Amino acid sequence: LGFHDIKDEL
Amino acid sequence: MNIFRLVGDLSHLLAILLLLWKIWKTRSCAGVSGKSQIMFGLVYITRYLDLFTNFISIYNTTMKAIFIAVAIATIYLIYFKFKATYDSNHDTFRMEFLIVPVGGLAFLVNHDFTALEILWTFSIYLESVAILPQLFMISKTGEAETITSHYLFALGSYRALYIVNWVYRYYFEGFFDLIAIVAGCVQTILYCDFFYLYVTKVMHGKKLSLPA
Repeated sequence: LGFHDIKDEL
Repeated sequence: MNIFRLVGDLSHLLAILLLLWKIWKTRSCAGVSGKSQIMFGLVYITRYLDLFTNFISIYNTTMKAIFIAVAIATIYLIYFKFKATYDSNHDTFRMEFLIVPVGGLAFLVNHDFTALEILWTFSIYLESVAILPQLFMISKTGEAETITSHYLFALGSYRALYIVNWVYRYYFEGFFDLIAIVAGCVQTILYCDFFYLYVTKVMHGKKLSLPA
């Protein structure tokens, strides 16, 4: 598990 | 993209369009906190700086552009076009009491100490408290126009749906962003008493009025 560094959320 | 996030985004879009429409149609921003709208404008500008640098999708770019444009238009209507109807006596929440601590926290707690990341983090933290001046104003006036309460319901629902989206993404995509999740939970919790009033009053055709 890891967080996405691309900000694909508004 | 999942249904929770899509409905959340549409609820968010509905909320900001509802507010803009209310001010434009009634030609009045009575009961609307200009300070909250300024902070939401700041939230979108600091979060969507990557609007031109990294392209995610047509949907993503379009929504970001709409959010920024509608926020600016709403601020313009409140502070310029219908300035005479702005209720500054009741919109007295000190914005600096929110912006300064949130700015400091963004410097201390973030994923990456870079300008863009700190601004994004600032935007996430600010959004979680940006509605406070509006809720404070309603508590001072003791009531809210029905259309304003619909605005608040849609706005509060958007982040509640995003929490469901994060649970979904955690289990199905292994995605989680603790900063967004914690701030999103704080933001949604702030709406709880409003949600209660909305469900018990507005949904029964009554006006939203706080117990005096």
